[in-house]
Parts: sequence; structure tokens; C-alpha cells
Amino acid sequence: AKGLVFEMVEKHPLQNRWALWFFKNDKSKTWQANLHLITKFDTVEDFWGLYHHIQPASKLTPGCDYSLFKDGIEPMWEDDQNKRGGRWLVTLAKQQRHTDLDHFWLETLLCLIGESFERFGGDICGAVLNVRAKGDKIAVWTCEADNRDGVTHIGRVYKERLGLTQKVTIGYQAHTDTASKSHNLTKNKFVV
Amino acid sequence: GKKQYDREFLLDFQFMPVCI
Repeated sequence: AKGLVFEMVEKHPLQNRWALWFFKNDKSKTWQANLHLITKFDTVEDFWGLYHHIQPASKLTPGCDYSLFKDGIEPMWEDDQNKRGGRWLVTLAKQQRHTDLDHFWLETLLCLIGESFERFGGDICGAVLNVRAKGDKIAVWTCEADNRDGVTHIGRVYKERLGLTQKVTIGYQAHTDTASKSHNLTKNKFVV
Repeated sequence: GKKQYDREFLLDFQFMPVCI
């Protein structure tokens, strides 16, 4: 061991404390009763400790969700921080669960905890992963659907980070529209 | 200042052992 240097290094703090939530669909319970807070973290090291401790997205049972939200914001439309907001929605084809889902979800998490959206980071509320038999979905939630500059900046950065080509578009939907209409009829407020 | 970390920086810590 001669010559080995042991460094005492402090953990790297994140700008925000984040909460990871898990939803498991049990039809005998209410939606809220199926939603569980897993844990909160606020350092890079603790993020990886958690990430490696839980199931990867592609291994979740259909009907389950992961949500990562800033501490103090609950992963539901009704939360005061979400109710005027909306989401950038990435819809995956069935076969993409095995090719893209884990990569897209990790990239989404890194965008959030690393504060990739620069001056519009304050608009970010969280992100939601839905694992579904008919096709998985990932969405980045922001707090104010009418904040065009913030929403479009976040959408452009997010699309680039996912490595989506110009041929692919992703849409932003206000939660008020999603809540009042059947999902496939929800109109996109913005598209990138 | 604001704590921004790019993806490469974050990924560097992926397999780093850490005391918890």
C-alpha cells in the first residue's frame, strides 16, 4: 500500500434536493395510495447510490411509474407547482423498451439533477416515467405552460440530450388540457 | 454559484465507491 494516497472528498452537492417516487398500479387502492416516496437525495454520489439500488426502467412491471421531482413538489397535476404547468412528452414504441428506455430515462435524470436547462432551471418541476404495455412514456414537467421562452428552451435542450433526430418531434401539453381531454386528443401547445 | 454538472461529469461518478 506504500505510495497510495487516500483522499477525503466531500460529496458533490446538487443545486436542488430531489425526491424519487414509485407508483404501482393496484386497482383495489386509490391512485394516491399507490404512490410511494422512495427517498430524497441532494448529492451526485447519493443519486448514483440510489440509481444502482433500484430496478432499471425497462424491468418495471407495466402499470408502474417512476417520478423524480424537486423536494416539495408532489408528482401530480394538483400540486400548486404543477397545476399551471405542462409536460414535454416522449412516447416510445413498444420495442424501444429494450433499446432506448433505460438510456432515455437516465439522460432525463441527468438533465434534471445536473441543471441542464440553465436560466430556465427554475421552470422544471420534475420528470415522470410511465411503463405501459401499449408503449412507455417519459415526460419532463414544467411549472408554467404559458412561459413560452422557458418551455421551448427546455424542449430544445431536452430533445438534443436524448439524441432525437430532426425527423422526430416531441410535443408539450398543458396539464389542464391533458386533464380535460382523452389522452390521444390532447393538443400540443408547443412542438420541437 | 449555481451547481450545474454536465453529463460527462455526472457519469464519472457512476461507479465510484462512496461511504454512505
